[in-house]
Amino acid sequence: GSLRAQDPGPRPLELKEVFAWFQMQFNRSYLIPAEHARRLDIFAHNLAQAQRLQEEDLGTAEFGVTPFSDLTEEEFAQLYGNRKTARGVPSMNRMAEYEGLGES
Amino acid sequence: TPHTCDWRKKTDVISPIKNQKNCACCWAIAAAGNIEALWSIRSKPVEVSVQELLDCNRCGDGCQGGFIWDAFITVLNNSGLASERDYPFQGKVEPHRCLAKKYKKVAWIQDFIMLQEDEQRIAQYLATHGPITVTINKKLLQQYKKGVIKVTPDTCDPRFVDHSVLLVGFGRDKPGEGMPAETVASQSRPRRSLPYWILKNSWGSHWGEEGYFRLHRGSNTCGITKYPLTARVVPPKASLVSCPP
Repeated sequence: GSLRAQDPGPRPLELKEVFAWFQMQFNRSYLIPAEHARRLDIFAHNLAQAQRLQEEDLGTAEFGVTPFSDLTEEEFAQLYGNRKTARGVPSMNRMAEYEGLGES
Repeated sequence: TPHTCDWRKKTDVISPIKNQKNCACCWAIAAAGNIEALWSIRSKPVEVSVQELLDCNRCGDGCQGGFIWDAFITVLNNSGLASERDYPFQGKVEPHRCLAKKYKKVAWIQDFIMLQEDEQRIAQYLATHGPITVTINKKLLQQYKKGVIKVTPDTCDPRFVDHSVLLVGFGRDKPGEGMPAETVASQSRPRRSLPYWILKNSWGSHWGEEGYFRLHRGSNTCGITKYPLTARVVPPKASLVSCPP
């Protein structure tokens, strides 16, 4: 018979390849090699986090590579979060409630 | 309350997706979106100045975060808002730069209210009045791509809310929607449809579902019921409006 190896099919992308695609897709460049290495680490961590969320999701959501995949959770919170609400929202009573049309 | 509601389907009610960039102004963009939608439904389409909300915010630098009610109080204190065209978004705040008096007001509000922590009531109000603002826990959104997020409170704490967005509609996912055909066929029990909220984010149109995302409806996902706020732009006895299904 033939000694030809079975075709294993398309191989999965390596992390570095996915990261290169991410940089191209979202126009990211890191000039210093140490910064590139650090962002790659963060990217890998975020992909693992996305996989965890995918497993925990009970709906139809998809988690994965996003424009924020090279940011730490802290950086993301700092850049895109509401720093005031993150420090705590003041307690309040619901004084005004919708009661339907014609309310005072 | 209708089964589905999507204010994006009504022309000119929902303005284009914005990008807050490095300015923590989700609160101002969500409040502006609420006012724009209500004005479009009740009167005429307008695009209001987010920058005015940031510059004239009574609590200082608007790019450091803020609360939805501060945005509405700023609108009330300044007797309205200028247009985005006259007073465009800069993504940064310089001290003492409030130019509220310089430009003509294109929209104003009567007051603002907080709705009950009840998703059914929120849906009813949304369908009969227009989009409202909500503040949620944004933890899952960093890795979100598409679909309906449904998680337990352990994964997304509903008590910790840190991101304001505009709630623009609700609906139900048909069973099997978005799944490969073989996955649907292999399921022994038919999956129940998944009720969801449609939310407009302010991170650009390249994020999520063209700038939008969906959260499960009925389980207070990520604290969506904690602060449902809306401005009011018409006297209370005005006629009802209806949201396109």
